[in-house]
Amino acid sequence: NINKVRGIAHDTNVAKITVVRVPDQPGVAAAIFVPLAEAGISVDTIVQNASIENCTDLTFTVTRDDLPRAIEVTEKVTQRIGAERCVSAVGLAKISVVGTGMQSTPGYAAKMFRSMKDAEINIQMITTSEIKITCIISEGRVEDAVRVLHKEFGLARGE
Amino acid sequence: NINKVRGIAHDTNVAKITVVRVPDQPGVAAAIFVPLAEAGISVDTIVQNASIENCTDLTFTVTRDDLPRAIEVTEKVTQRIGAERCVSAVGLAKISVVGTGMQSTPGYAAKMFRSMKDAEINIQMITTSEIKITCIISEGRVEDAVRVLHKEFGLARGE
Ligand SMILES: C[C@@H](O)[C@H](N)C(=O)O
Ligand SMILES: C[C@@H](O)[C@H](N)C(=O)O
Repeated sequence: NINKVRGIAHDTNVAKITVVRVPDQPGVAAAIFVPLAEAGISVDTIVQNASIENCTDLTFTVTRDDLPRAIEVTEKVTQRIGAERCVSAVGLAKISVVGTGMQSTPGYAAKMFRSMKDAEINIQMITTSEIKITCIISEGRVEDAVRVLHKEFGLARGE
Repeated sequence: NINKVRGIAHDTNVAKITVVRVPDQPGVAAAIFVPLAEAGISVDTIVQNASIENCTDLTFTVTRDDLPRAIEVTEKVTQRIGAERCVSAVGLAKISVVGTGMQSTPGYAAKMFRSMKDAEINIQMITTSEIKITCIISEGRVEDAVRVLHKEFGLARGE
């Protein structure tokens, strides 16, 4: 049973903006991210879930320093595309289990989420790729998350 | 201006399940993914956006073959955690722009989303990592998406 997890990554310079109830039609994602790129704002994570009744939310993360300008740009777009409103938050952190080939073996996400549950850490957002399972959590819980995930995945501190 | 995009990846064996209106509290993600892992079901992409009013949706993708069993497991969990319902869909595809260091340079997501807009392809879900910007779209549009993204990012066919 090869442990495919190579390490735990975390980032505490995380602020998020959610554009709430965007119309789910072609061109909306472009309408939000083209102005941000033109303003020179680097977007880290982007999350959009499947829409229900033709509306969905679109969330992205930026550094704390970029948040004020990102909010300014996004508020204008929110009006223009007819989304309901945009909300933002700071005090977040990104925690990731990093590995290879995790998707072909069930259980890594389950294991990560069960550790978070045992530590009573609320998972605010989830996004995955073949090599990473990433959760957004409260910044205040990131040390606990790093510690429990190292323990759960049998990693030495610093991996 | 180095083109950091290495290629376009796509996958047409994509079915999704969304657990609608899950309570946003510790343990809910574990409650969904532990039973799936125990049933030996490989989950590919997981997406959860930030909650509004303490509820959010949790979506994951599986292969078409695994969908019936995944639905069976998930429907039981949906009841148990007090989520509103679970919905599923087939006929989807995953399309990704693959590159390195994209997040430190604004514009790659904007470029991808603008190509989708120009081709009038609706983006149903978005998830990102440092090396990939992934969109879930209709399976029927995947050939168009692959073609326009190759063109937009200056890639030869097959990259
Ligand atoms: C919501 C947004 O992603 C929209 N579906 C688009 O294609 O741009
Ligand atoms: C919704 C789900 O992710 C929940 N917040 C949890 O921590 O399990």
